[in-house]
Amino acid sequence: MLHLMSILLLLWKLKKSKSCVGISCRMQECYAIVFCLRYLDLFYQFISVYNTAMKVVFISSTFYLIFLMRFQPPVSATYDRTADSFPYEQYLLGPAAVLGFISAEEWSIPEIFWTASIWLESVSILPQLILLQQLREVENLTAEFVATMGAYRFFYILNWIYRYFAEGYVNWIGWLGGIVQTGLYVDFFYYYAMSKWYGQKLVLP
Amino acid sequence: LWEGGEHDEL
Repeated sequence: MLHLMSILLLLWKLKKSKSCVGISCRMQECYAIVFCLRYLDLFYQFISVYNTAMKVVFISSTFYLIFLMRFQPPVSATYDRTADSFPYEQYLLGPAAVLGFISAEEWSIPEIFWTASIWLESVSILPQLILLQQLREVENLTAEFVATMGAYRFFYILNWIYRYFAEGYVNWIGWLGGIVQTGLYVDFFYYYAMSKWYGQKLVLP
Repeated sequence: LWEGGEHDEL
């Protein structure tokens, strides 16, 4: 729900402020790739209505966000591709593909794609964090958006702890990816929490 | 080549 909330928060921000300054479209592009790699099973296996519905919502909303930021005025007029410049193609996609192949539990296409999507998701926030570091001042809706983006994976970790003790569930790849993903947020969370605690604007060093 | 990948999480 936190993940869904972060997407809805971003959609609301884009509609309300008609601007995507401070928002990284490259991060959304990484998430679109993550979802496409991971949700291929939409076409050949059914787990639950919830599972299928959320996959469709995540894929369609992410592509819609990219469409808004890249091609739909007035939002796209405020998108600066030279500022949002983290070259994820070679820095993130390459390593995720290699790691996905090496660490897959079995060498089948769905499993390799799923594993690569876990690694890619764990670092997909980098373009967004790097963009915010350049801008330093973080507009408050953006801060909320990034905070929920960081919080959702932490709640997965809590669920994984429950599932490990309740049903012996083991997911090494997911656990490691989730720890990396949450770890990348820790310093942002610190400045976000401080800005909330002291009621000041969020300014990154 | 196409089996596997059963994961029940989003």
